[in-house]
Amino acid sequence: AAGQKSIMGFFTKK
Amino acid sequence: MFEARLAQGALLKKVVEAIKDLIEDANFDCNNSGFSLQAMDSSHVSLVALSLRADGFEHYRCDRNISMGMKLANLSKILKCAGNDDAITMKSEDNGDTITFMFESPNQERLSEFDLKLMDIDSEHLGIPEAEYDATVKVPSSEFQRIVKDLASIGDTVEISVTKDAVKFSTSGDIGSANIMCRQNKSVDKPEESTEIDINEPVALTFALRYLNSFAKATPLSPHVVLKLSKDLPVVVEYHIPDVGRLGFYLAPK
Repeated sequence: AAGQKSIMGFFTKK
Repeated sequence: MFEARLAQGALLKKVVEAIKDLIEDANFDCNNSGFSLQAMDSSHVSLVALSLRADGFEHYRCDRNISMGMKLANLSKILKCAGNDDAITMKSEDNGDTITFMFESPNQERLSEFDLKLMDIDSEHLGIPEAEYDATVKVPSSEFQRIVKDLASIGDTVEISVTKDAVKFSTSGDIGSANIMCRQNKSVDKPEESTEIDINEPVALTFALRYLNSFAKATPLSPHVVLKLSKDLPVVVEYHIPDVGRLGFYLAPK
């Protein structure tokens, strides 16, 4: 969807 | 060996019903401290984090850390065969390729066993930092479910704005617009109907209603839902499972 951010950009990969 | 007995088996049924439409498959991680799961939906917009503490189980044993991959639709099929009043015991050998679910009726007259095949699932674990939120709002879970359902008939997204004495949910779409305001109300007579706001900073964020409606499937788990909001950060939609743990959903803003 337009303008929807991914959750991955907010949390660090373990 | 992993073995855990949940006297209120219905809890496990409710957890799986709450997440099965959002997540296709996931690893259930078991260690000494409990039973947990972290998974993203297929579009990587939201994240589900479940934790059930070892002491929330009637009996809990986990000799080695294990990760059990399951397809949620299959897990749901099996748990639907458990009665609502049944106790559920989960069992798996350390290197086993199945997990056994044992259902016991309250009077122990009926005992059933179902084996579910485990699968290898590649999953990325994300580290979720402990954060101080601009606003924390606790509302009755049934109220939240109704709000996101009603607003979804008008629009696709909702703006949630929190001030010190109210939380407002607003949307607009082709047919018009809507907004629903819930005032702070610390009802002592009926604590299950209370709305509580804890605010450091007024905040307003926009989210996709489709996901919030999916999260609201966890309503049967808890009388309240807690929303944690900070500017430009994912919202946390958290259901506390009394005496057992929590189911949290994280949704990136629009």
